[in-house]
Amino acid sequence: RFSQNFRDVAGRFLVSDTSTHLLMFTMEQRLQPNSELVQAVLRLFQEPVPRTALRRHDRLAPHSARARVTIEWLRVREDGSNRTSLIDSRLVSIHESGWKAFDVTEAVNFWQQLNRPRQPLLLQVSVQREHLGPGATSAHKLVRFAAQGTWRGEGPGEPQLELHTLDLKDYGAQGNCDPEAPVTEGSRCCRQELYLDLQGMKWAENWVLEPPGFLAYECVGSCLQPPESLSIKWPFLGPRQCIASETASLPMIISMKEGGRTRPQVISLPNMRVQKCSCASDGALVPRRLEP
Amino acid sequence: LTEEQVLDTLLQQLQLSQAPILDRADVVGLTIPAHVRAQYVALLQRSQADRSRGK
Repeated sequence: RFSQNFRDVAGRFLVSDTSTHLLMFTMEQRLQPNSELVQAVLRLFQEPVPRTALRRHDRLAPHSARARVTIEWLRVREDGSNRTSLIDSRLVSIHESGWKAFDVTEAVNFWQQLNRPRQPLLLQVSVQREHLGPGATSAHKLVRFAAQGTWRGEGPGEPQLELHTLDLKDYGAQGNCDPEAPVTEGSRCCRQELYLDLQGMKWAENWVLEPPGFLAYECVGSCLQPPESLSIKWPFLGPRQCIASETASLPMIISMKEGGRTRPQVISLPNMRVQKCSCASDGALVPRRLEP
Repeated sequence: LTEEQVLDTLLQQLQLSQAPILDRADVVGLTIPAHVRAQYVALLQRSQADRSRGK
């Protein structure tokens, strides 16, 4: 509804007890290869608490009417063991009902890093006490989320995953620049050749032995900006900029003088050569690398 | 990437405050041993394979 490319994915309930739900989303082919995930939102329908139960709770524990809802990404590793990563956690009131939205972008980012064939996206939803110790109440037992097709059979109360993406065909970079066409301000983001001649640099004389120079490349041009409506929806996203998204190191042989003697030494300078240019939103979530 | 940035990275890597001034005489006749060249070539090949992912 808000994105150029909007998809709804219906989830399946696998396990449910009083405080934990496991949601499974089949994700293959939901995210197009040439698309960028901007945001993934998990929507859960919080069922209204029956009035009698609410009145009883208010009488017994008038000062605590909240529970903590935690979303974790569950990954089944190759050895069969499970690993969870905290994605979102927040307090919800037992007096509220209706759709609750949780930002699960990071879970989908993690899922995208899995080796193919990828397992379904598993999200574990836990409803816990607001806090432990004196004054702890059982408000959490009153927080219920609708499962697949169970919300009184009236409406689409089942869990939903919204994927907001940008099509990189329009919003991405274009690879290498055309050497025949001059790059202007309006040109689309591309990688342009930039040769750095080390032999021509005074400080490198007699110091840098190899290489005599190298193709560093640079990212030039501009990126298509999303429509204003998206900027309002996601104010944390700054303008899309043409940046170096992948770089490579540059090995060198230099001469080092030690104790009156000169000897050659190999070193490696990180991020010296641009391998790929991309359009990226300033302020966008930098995906955490998936740990083994 | 500018000339200054290359120099800064090099100085940072070697923990030097300024570029050493080497005379021509220091490097004249200096040969690069085979094992040093092999290490350089291996790093060149690896740098093509291992890209660091940015944003």
